[in-house]
This record gives sequence, structure tokens and C-alpha cells, in this order.
Amino acid sequence: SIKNPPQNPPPRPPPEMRRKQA
Amino acid sequence: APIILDTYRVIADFEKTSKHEITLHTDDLVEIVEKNENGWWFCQCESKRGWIPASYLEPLDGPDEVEDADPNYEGEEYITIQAYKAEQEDEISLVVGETVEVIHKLLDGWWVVRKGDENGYFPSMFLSKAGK
Repeated sequence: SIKNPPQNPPPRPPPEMRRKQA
Repeated sequence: APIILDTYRVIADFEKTSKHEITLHTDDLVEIVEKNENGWWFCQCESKRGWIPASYLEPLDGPDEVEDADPNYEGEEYITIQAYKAEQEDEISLVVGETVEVIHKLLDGWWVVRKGDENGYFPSMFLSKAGK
């Protein structure tokens, strides 16, 4: 069965992804 | 019938920080079992299964496609159910019980919210829809 997701916010997008979003 | 799961590519190394997460490396291919709107996705990669941040993944078919919903500049009312202190300059700090307007729901779990004249990214898992 799938456990509950982590209770902390996921990390922000990695720098590689931010460049793509920009 | 067999269930066909979406395949995604890992775009940056991710190191697990808790028990139910998994460590993955750039270019690993994963199948997504569940997409949680808090930005944690449950995936399987060979024999490993666990949660990883959606922001570390791009769809194998059509990596340039935008999957996020369009922004809603009118805003949708949400209440903060947990405080968060901004760690980066594009984030917003809020205490518990504040009413905010959600302008953009991003799949990575960081939503753009507006509070008065201020706006910034805020963790969606700390928000609850107003009136619920």
C-alpha cells in the first residue's frame, strides 16, 4: 500500500528546472 | 487490463530525506503511481518505490509541454493551516489562519498566493480551501 506522503513541503525546483522556467 | 503508468525522467539528482522517499539520479526513468497536489509524487523505479518531488521530473513524452494549470488572477480563497517562513526571496511568510488568494496552482506543490499587496510562493500542503 502507498504510505502517506512526507509531511514537509517538497524542495523547490532544482536550479536546472528554474533555468528552464525562466 | 494492465494499468499503464506515465513515465517521467529525473532531471536532477535527488537525495532522500525521510523513510518513504527514494534517492534518484539524473536521467533515471520512473513510473508515476500517484500525483499528490502537495508536490510529492509516488513513483517506482526498478525495485524502488517511494515519494519524490514533482519538480525533479519531466514527462518522457513531450518534456517541453507545460502540465501546470493556467494562473487564475482572480484568485481562489484558501486558509493557511500551518505557518511558513520564507526561505527564498520569491516566497511569502504567513502565520496560521490567514486568508489568502491562490493565483497559480503549480504541480510542484509551491503555489503562488496573494495576501494584500504581497505575493509569493507558499507550500500547498499548508493551505486548506476556504469554507471547508
